[in-house]
Amino acid sequence: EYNVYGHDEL
Amino acid sequence: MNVFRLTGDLSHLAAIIILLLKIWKTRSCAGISGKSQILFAVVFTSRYLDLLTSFISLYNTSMKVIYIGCAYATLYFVYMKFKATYDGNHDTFRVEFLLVPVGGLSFLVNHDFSPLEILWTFSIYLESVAILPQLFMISKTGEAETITTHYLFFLGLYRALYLFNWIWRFYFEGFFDMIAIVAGLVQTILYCDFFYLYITKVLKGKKLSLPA
Repeated sequence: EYNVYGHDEL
Repeated sequence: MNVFRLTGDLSHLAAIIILLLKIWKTRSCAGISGKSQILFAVVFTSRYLDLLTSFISLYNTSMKVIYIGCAYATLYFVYMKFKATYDGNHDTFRVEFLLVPVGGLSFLVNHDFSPLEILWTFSIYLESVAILPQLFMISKTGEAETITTHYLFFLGLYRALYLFNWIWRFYFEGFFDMIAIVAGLVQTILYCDFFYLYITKVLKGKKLSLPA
């Protein structure tokens, strides 16, 4: 699963 | 989302729009490093591939789309529509000196050895140094138009505000991303010399010019 590191920023 | 993150994003957006408007209104991209703009387009493209794989929020998606769209619009202006005004003779920074080490480092130091994660890491590292061709161009010509300095100021301010955002998130959410933080620090430090000139010269109504 991608985004496991929480790249919720821009 | 906290106030530093939001103002950081808006500052980033302001920078991008200032640059587009400057080129559009003056019908000229003189003094703008096309190489830095290519690097920023690469940064956005490699980082926002997650548009295709995950949805975070409407805000997140729309900002990503706007950033990517503006980056390519800028490239279109510099290399096609207003190509005649592009000052390629002064835009001589060797970008391979950035791309090769940054590419290598993103393979070595990342959160996860997967294609999308490596591309994300690559974009974070590349963004931290992507302004160097622009700063190099200014140091070569010894001057910058005032509107270009406003662009640079907001672009630098954005990552500085993100640093406060990361301090905030560490204290209130226990969240930290070492890769983003270290790269963000490097990125902000690269602007410090420029910030000094901006505050001491441009804000006092003088043109930014460097001693010969």
